Amino acid sequence: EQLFVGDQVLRVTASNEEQIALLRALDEREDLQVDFWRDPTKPGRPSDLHVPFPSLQAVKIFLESHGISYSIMIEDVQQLLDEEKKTMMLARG
Amino acid sequence: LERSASTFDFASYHTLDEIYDWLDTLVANHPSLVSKIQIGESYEKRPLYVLKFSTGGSNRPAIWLDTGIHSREWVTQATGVWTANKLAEEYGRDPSITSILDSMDIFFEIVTNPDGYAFTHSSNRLWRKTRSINAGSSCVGVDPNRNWDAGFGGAGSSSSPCSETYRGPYAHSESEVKSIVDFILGHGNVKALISIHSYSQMLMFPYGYKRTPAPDYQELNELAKKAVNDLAAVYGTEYTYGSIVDTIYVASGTTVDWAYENGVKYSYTFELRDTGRYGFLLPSTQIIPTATETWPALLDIMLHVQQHPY
Repeated sequence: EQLFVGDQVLRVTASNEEQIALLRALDEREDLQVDFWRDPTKPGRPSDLHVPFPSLQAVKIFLESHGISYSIMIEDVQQLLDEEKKTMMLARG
Repeated sequence: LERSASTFDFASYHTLDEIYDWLDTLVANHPSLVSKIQIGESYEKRPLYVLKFSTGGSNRPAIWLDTGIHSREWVTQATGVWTANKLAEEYGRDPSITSILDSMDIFFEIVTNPDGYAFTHSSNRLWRKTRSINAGSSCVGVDPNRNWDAGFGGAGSSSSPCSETYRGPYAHSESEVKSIVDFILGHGNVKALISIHSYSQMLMFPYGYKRTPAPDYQELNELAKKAVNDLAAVYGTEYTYGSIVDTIYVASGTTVDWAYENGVKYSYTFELRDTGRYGFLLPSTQIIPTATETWPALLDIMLHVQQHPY
């Protein structure tokens, strides 16, 4: 089973078309393995970006260096998955 | 043990086996209304089941509903289960749904991507695509919502098997997609298609692959407006609406564009609710609120279809 310990989901808001293009370029970077849960579309509209733990620092530096604002939507993906699994098991019981 | 829908927990997420068992329960509880048909097999040879809601007649005009083509969107399949149960329970009680089912059939595929869904329960909760092997690549799966023959291969889909929006080698390469195509074309009288996803609170219609407005844009837009207003009246959840290309971005090879281009005028896709904190990992406490608020919007579309034959 694949684990997602330390992975985060960032809510990113691009303020102009140039930043949207930068975000799309981020998606092309196979080394970072990011996954847009919600794609960047229009300036001002949030997009959600799942970032594996090993890529977190690089992605955050990328966003900050280009002045792209973001917040952390999910602090630790695995923690949420563990809670989800526990809830399912309790419901079965 | 006697089968009963009353023991099924609609407020919990379920495995594929549990949902498939429940399909039989629903059929057993409503034998004169609901039947289960198999329209094909997935890549990994799982049956593709569709619930048929019918009060009789032959080849009546029909509405197609599907949930869960992207396997990780768990609240979508869960909403599908709740909605199918609601359809069965409300027939004979709710005048609107009774009227619809007295003149039309409803086909409902609750787990449209069963391989992916099973994989989200066993190996990777965040799996989105099918599980077909891609020749020449170590990356698995095709995005089944980029695999339809409607602007296939265009912008907003990827040619890379490692991408989450990989379109596949050719249109309808995925048996999960081809089975629906064959069913709808074979039926020949499907008047509406509603494909349900999560999670960004949108109701959209064609086109996704081109910027040209659909010939029925105005009617589709007005109906979408009514549907999202009625949805918002339940818990205040605000949806955006419009064509796919205007609302989000260019997306080629999508379900609703294919349906529209193949004569299904009322083609819509929902993106269910976003609490702003969980994305695809929406807690199960949100299942019933999500399904409950979606119901009046679905009813609006289905009633409009019934009242505007073409």
